[in-house]
Amino acid sequence: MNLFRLFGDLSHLASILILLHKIQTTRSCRGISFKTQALYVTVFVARYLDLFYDWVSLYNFSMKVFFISSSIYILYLMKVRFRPTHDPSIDTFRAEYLVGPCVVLALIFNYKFTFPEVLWSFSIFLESVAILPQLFMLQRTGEAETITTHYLAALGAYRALYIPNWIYRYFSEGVVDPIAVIAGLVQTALYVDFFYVYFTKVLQGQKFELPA
Amino acid sequence: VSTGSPHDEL
Repeated sequence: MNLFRLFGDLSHLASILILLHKIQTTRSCRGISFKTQALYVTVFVARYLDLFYDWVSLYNFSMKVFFISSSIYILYLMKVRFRPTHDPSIDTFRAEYLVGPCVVLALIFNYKFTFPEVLWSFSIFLESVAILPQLFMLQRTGEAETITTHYLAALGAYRALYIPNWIYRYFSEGVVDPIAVIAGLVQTALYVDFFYVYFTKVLQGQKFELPA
Repeated sequence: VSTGSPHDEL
């Protein structure tokens, strides 16, 4: 564990708390892509099933339980509790176009051709693109509530912080995880446009609006 | 140089 990874994980944790806060206080899931949230559930379940048979640490265990349960809870909020506030007609990204290629990539690129390892690779690839329906929705509506942009910023910061973590681990432990690194770089790159608008507008006190 | 397996990152 190093500080980059710790703050990355905390940022990930914060992003979910911000999202929950947004849904609970506005009593609405407007502006949130159900598809992206459903993809995150898939990612967490596929990757963290090892919590039943591999013990890493209490930290690792609790985070996994939190990520799985909170992501399922968010789906419940969107699909049941605040269902009327979710508008599927603007959440139109075809998620199957992401899942299919990720299955194929996982079958080709994995550290061992076993079920848990292929599942792990699949979750890494899927996580790297899971935000696309959300970003697509943002692009489509051209604007976002400020709280939603804070959610995305925290999520992007989590990914960005994992990069110095890998550099640090390479020098301190000699560890390189090429699958995680390549997928992680792709994932972080997807946030570049968003961060540009976030820094130049939202953090200057303006509304998140994309140029028409 | 070891790879990321077993996986200790979240």
